[in-house]
Amino acid sequence: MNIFRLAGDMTHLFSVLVLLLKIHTIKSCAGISLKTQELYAIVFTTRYLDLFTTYISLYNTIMKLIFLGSSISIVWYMRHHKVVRRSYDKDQDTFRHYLLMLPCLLLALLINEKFTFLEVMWAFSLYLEAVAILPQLVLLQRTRNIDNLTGQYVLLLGAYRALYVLNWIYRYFTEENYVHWITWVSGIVQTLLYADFFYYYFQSWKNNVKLQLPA
Amino acid sequence: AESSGLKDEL
Repeated sequence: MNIFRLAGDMTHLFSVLVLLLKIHTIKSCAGISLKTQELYAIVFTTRYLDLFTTYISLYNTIMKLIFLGSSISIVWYMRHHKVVRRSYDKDQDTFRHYLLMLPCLLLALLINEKFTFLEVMWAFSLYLEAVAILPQLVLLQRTRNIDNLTGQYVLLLGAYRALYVLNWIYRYFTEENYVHWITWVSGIVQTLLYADFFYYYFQSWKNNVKLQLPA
Repeated sequence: AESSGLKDEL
């Protein structure tokens, strides 16, 4: 495992921890898109079906279980927790996320590494992950005051994506037969979606003012 | 090139 991959996994892990911290200690999910969290729960459920068929490493298995468990519990908290669910910005979080799933499924049926159930689900999870952040970015644009934890959550997620791109470049040049076009293209699309947000995030950080996105 | 097939990334 190279340093980019490890750093990518760790920033991904931290992003989830930041979100759980916000939910557990502050008992608030203000500014967090349930739509995006539901998409992530679906992304990890469909991608990690190979938990039952392929053993890669203890690290791999534990991380998969963490991402599965955390994404499902975040959705549960936002939907059902007596206190947390009251802070959910339901009226602002209106992105019709189910509409993203059908094109992703069709694309996965057409473009996959092999036409098997696991491979189609794997491709579907990558296409869906690429666009899963969209409801969150839309919610951020609508929410006037973005708290630090929400900003840090998205920042960490973006860092995770960028580090994975560096990891692919590194692996391409150091490993033989390391080619994953579906992962790369959908990963780059996903990373580009964050670029716009980061532009405003760093501007506000540079000027030391609260993050405010244009309408 | 062919894919290695092993999906060890998260």
